[in-house]
Amino acid sequence: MKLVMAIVSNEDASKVIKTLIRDNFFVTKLATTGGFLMSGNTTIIVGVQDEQLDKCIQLISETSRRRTKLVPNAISSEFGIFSSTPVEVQVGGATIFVLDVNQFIKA
Amino acid sequence: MKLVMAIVSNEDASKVIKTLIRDNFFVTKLATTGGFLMSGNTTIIVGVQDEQLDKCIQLISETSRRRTKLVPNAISSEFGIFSSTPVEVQVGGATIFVLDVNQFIKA
Amino acid sequence: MKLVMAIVSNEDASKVIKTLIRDNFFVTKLATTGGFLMSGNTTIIVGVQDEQLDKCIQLISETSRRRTKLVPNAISSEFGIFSSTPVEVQVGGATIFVLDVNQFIKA
Ligand SMILES: Nc1ncnc2c1ncn2[C@@H]1O[C@@H]2COP(=O)(O)O[C@H]3[C@@H](O)[C@H](n4cnc5c(N)ncnc54)O[C@@H]3COP(=O)(O)O[C@H]2[C@H]1O
Ligand SMILES: Nc1ncnc2c1ncn2[C@@H]1O[C@@H]2COP(=O)(O)O[C@H]3[C@@H](O)[C@H](n4cnc5c(N)ncnc54)O[C@@H]3COP(=O)(O)O[C@H]2[C@H]1O
Ligand SMILES: Nc1ncnc2c1ncn2[C@@H]1O[C@@H]2COP(=O)(O)O[C@H]3[C@@H](O)[C@H](n4cnc5c(N)ncnc54)O[C@@H]3COP(=O)(O)O[C@H]2[C@H]1O
Repeated sequence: MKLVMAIVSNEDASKVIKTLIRDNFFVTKLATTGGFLMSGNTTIIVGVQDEQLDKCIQLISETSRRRTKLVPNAISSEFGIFSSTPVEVQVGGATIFVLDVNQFIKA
Repeated sequence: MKLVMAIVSNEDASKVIKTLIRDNFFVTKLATTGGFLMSGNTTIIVGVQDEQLDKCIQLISETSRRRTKLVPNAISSEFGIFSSTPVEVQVGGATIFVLDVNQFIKA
Repeated sequence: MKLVMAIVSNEDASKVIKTLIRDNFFVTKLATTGGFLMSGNTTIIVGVQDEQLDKCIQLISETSRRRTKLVPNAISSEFGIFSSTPVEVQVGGATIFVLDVNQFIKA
């Protein structure tokens, strides 16, 4: 048994959870905060049998792939707000830790 | 040293914590969400000495045992709300992961 | 790779996180509750390379050292509120668990 702890953006979290649940994984969600940006993100905990581990990591990676997004860029000056060319930012991505489980009990 | 991570229902959480504290366990509580029902539950973290592990698991299991509960079942129709025979639902239960602790430091 | 889970007081949390980030550690913050006092504290998760572990533990310990604090002590009676000699209370401190990481993936 392994414990997967995956930190994903809030934007990707429900997609990741729905995909895992559809494939019969059991999932617990924690609302967390990134230390650098000090903004909210989501930590997903999944206890999986060893032979399901690769599948679980694949599903998380595919649904929260790092990608660039065009965001509108407004420049405001004393003459008013002008929209300039949109800016490309990096979003998504997953940071995944896999831990060994010494014992698993369903009481 | 082992780290016990137990996921219990919100209904059972304070009973479980009180029982552990009474028996001299140290406990940290996380408000979490179940991925399937998308409703709140509680994750309890307990760092225990190896010889206390079985006792800790026993206390958690006994206080959050799976059981059936009769819940009122109201059927509403255009004539008003009628109460029909109550419905049996499964509640409680604990999902427990035990992890090995490589180092434990009290600073 | 190791996963450091450090439980610190809310008062020390932002100092601890700022210090870790300044030294290039990556940090995730969880808002948690102490089981005994039933009051809020903070759990900090840091995934570190093995050779960075001692440095990480040192930074957490130094920024959240146990110390005594003088808090005003007001005694209220029917005649009004009198301030008596301040009381010394213990604050701060960190409870740190280090777990082995079986796999680390950045997707
Ligand atoms: N080894 C680790 N241990 C524990 N948690 C980890 C971790 N690696 C990543 N995380 C978590 O995942 C979030 C996204 O990390 P990512 O590396 O994609 O994206 C990061 C990274 O590109 C950058 N970053 C984070 N810490 C940094 C630092 N100390 N110096 C420079 N850049 C940093 O800022 C982005 C947002 O970071 P933020 O802290 O808000 O949010 C982080 C943090 O909550
Ligand atoms: N291996 C694991 N890894 C991480 N967290 C775990 C876990 N096993 C259980 N949990 C956590 O414990 C809660 C209760 O699980 P339980 O198995 O008693 O009761 C579960 C189970 O009977 C059922 N269930 C959960 N996921 C399912 C799925 N993918 N397909 C079918 N039934 C599912 O729905 C109940 C409520 O699930 P919910 O997700 O809301 O809440 C779950 C989840 O937060
Ligand atoms: N082995 C462990 N496993 C999981 N979490 C742990 C832990 N050891 C400490 N913690 C976490 O760290 C917080 C501070 O613990 P500390 O030992 O400094 O300070 C503790 C300790 O001096 C005392 N205490 C805690 N539990 C006790 C118990 N069962 N009996 C007597 N004193 C207790 O009360 C203070 C506040 O405790 P509180 O529970 O509110 O908050 C705790 C708890 O959230």
